[in-house]
Amino acid sequence: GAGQGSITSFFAKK
Amino acid sequence: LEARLEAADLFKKVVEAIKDLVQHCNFDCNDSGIALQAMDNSHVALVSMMLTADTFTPFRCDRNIPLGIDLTSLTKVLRAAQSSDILTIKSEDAPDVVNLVFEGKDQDRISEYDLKLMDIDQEHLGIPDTEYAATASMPAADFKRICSDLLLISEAVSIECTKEGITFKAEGDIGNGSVTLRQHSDLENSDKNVDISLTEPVALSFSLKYLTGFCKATGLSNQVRLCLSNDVPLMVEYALANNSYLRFYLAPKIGD
Repeated sequence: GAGQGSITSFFAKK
Repeated sequence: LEARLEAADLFKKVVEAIKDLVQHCNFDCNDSGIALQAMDNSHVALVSMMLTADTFTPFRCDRNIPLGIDLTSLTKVLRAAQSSDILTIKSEDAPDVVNLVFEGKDQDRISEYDLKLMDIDQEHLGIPDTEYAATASMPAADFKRICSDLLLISEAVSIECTKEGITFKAEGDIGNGSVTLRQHSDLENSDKNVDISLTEPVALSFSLKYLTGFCKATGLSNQVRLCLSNDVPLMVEYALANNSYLRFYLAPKIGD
């Protein structure tokens, strides 16, 4: 089934 | 910091729109305004708020201060403000509290609250400037309606944007549903416009639980803007006056 992505895998920590 | 809003309504609605998504966050104050960036606990969504200095009359902030606030507590204090009240947010240099003053328009009532601040060690994420493949603006109320209707069918929605329009599709145990909004301009009322700009077609799936949560911001703006590119988070933007905004980012669901 489809999983839920995480926002931290797209936007890098500053 | 001293920031005065002509009507408390704006701040009440912004806090109401984000308080179920994020609980504790820093309101970062500097001379450009008051900003907030926070992720939800499960790191699926991110809220980014900017209330520009021009939103306030007047606005003064002599140095950068983060005001760490428990939004549940702030909501309790803001309940005491009527929507039409003048709201002034004040804080010292190294504050323990933030001071909120609500004044009735007829100036016969002044309420003053001190809200305790908290130390919040918050991660800041760099949100890259993105040229989105598709941007769709639509009436915020329509977007809310579509999300809440489709949530009754399924937990997820697939959003597809083409030159013809933007389609929201849900597949659930009881059956399927889809809603398409076609681009159109309403000459009598531009708030009703559906405007799509596209460089390439996109199709992405998102959790409707989060999208319906974002729709708590519906009262802030007549129009909402969805910005999509394949394989990046969706941006849902409620534009406010004076270049202020409330933006939500939502990580897409990952393929089957």
